[in-house]
Amino acid sequence: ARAPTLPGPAAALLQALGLRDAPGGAPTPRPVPPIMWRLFRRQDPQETRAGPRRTSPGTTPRPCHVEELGVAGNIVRHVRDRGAPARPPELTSAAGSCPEWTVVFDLSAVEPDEHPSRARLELRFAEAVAGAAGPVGGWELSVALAAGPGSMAGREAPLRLAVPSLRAPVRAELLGAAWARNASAPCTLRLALALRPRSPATCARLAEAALLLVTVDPRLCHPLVRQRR
Amino acid sequence: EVAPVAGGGPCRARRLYVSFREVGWHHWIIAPRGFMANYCQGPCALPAALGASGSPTFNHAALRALMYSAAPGAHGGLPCCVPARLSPISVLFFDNSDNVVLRHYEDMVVDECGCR
Repeated sequence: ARAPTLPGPAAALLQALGLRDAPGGAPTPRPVPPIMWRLFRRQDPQETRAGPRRTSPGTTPRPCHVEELGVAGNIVRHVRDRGAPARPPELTSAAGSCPEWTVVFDLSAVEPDEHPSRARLELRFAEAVAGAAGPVGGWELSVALAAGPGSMAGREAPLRLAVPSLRAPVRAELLGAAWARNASAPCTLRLALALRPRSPATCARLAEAALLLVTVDPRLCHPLVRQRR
Repeated sequence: EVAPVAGGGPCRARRLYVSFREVGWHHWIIAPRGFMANYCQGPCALPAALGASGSPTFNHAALRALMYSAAPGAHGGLPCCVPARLSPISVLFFDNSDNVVLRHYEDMVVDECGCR
């Protein structure tokens, strides 16, 4: 739902903020992920001035750079998984192997001019049986582009990652792996996930999936434009 | 929200607070609630145009002010009072898809004004 075109000063302010339109209705209340608060407090000069010193004395944050993540960027998005409601609740497949999941991220708000510099998949798993010991040797996570409308599936090899424990969130960098480094953001990103125990054990359950996407919009990054000139 | 200008005075930064609540965006902008954007106001006549008030100035602006003092109206008027140094802000908000977005904007807050 998009709001009708705003009149006068509000439209000018929206344009200055580089936004096409203001969200129509009130957003669904949900907690702001701690990493987004952390990045905001570290990035915002007013917060940095008001709060405890977070940068070394005499240093100023580099423009168009996300210090905490160590990459170029002036837009950070925490994108929710849209595939969760459609996922079946079963824990094991009929063949006895662990299930695969498809996670879906709506990236339609990413402008064509934006260049991705980090696309970090963040997953939380839960043991199928509470308190159960994990498999000896841990797990192997596989991430691949899933088939779907406009999908780039099959162009990149699946990303495989050793996961020793499921207690901490599992993070996987997609750029340069499941997502080509020079490719622009797709409208929708669909990923096929599989978590296989390295020794016989019960399967795990995917509790939560999110994508932390950092992009550089050169239009908001005046120092870059000046350098190019 | 603009603070009333007491007594005018030469070209310098004045307080201007942009409140996201006033625009009705407080339900989707998470932080900040607003920011001190500020603005520049004040005549650039001598001696302000010479940088005597502490504001940075261009040589060209000083020349224009001198010419204006010699022959008002004959040389295109006084220089303009404009931002000379700006600083960035960050905004945290929900987008149309309820994702949380952090955007960093350069040149959003007027720190210093000068005659140009």
